[in-house]
Amino acid sequence: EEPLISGIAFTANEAKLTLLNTPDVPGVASRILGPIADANIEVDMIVQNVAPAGDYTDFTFTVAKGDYKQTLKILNEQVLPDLGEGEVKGDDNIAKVSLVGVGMRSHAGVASKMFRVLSEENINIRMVSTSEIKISVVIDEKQMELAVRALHSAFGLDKDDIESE
Amino acid sequence: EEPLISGIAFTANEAKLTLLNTPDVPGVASRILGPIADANIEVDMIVQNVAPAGDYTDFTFTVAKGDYKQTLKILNEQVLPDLGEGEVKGDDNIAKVSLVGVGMRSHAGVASKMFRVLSEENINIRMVSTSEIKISVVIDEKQMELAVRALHSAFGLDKDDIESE
Ligand SMILES: C[C@@H](O)[C@H](N)C(=O)O
Ligand SMILES: C[C@@H](O)[C@H](N)C(=O)O
Repeated sequence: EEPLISGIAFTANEAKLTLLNTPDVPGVASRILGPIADANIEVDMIVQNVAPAGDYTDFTFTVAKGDYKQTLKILNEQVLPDLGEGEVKGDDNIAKVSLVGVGMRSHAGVASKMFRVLSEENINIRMVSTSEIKISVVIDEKQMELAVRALHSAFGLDKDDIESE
Repeated sequence: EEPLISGIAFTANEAKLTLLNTPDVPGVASRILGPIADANIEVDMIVQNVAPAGDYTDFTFTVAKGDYKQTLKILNEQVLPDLGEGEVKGDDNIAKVSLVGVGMRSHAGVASKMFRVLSEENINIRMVSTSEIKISVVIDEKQMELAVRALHSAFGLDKDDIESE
């Protein structure tokens, strides 16, 4: 399946929250998100990677910038005391930029080109998450325009293929 | 937007590879995936979380089980020498299970319920990645059937809503 890049999506209306060093045991993920769900806060990305030594890992999710302060409060006042260990870190100076297309998942080439284009602009990739139709990266908010412009020209997209989420 | 869960997708035809402790600087992500793309190996999930102390992070991706050994070889023989630091870890005893539906991204409730259902079966979540229409978790391969059955009954799905990828 040849990848067909149809556009770039981007948004600066995100903030990320990370539970660092959470125990990697069943139940922890739902104990983190349960109180957030109870507060009716919309969650966009959820990213967890493997626990390097098999015992602790970091759990990150993003919310709308407007929900950042309240989410931070819930994590510090409800989730952390319930878990009994770990640390909360947040950052509301982020942007999410995604390359959208079909056949994405089958091509490491598209991903590695996207990452290379960003590195040529000295843009550091903070997080990565993919789906069948999208490769999304989280970067510093101030680099969003530069990232969108660089990807736009590298993948030969028209002006109207770019949409803000 | 009320979430509408339309089904469960699952596959045991995955293996995960992690570059532990890679430098969190521009260019690293493309130096990891470039040689994999050059070998025409299909990549499915790509997951990277924040660098806890801002300097090193882990980078994970999945390939088809059949490509596991070759991918491990490329990482050890080409990528690691190029990066000059870090460690390669792989695991081909995994399965990916996804809850599929529309309106997913807006509901922490769906995610936290999915995670809770898995924890009630004592299934440990190794990785998490989401998109607008899917919440995907990586778990141990031997727990795949149990996970699919537990999610199937918890979300009230018919037999024909379950599809193997
Ligand atoms: C860290 C968290 O995902 C844990 N492994 C769980 O299953 O809930
Ligand atoms: C770790 C890796 O993603 C790095 N931050 C990069 O931009 O390439």
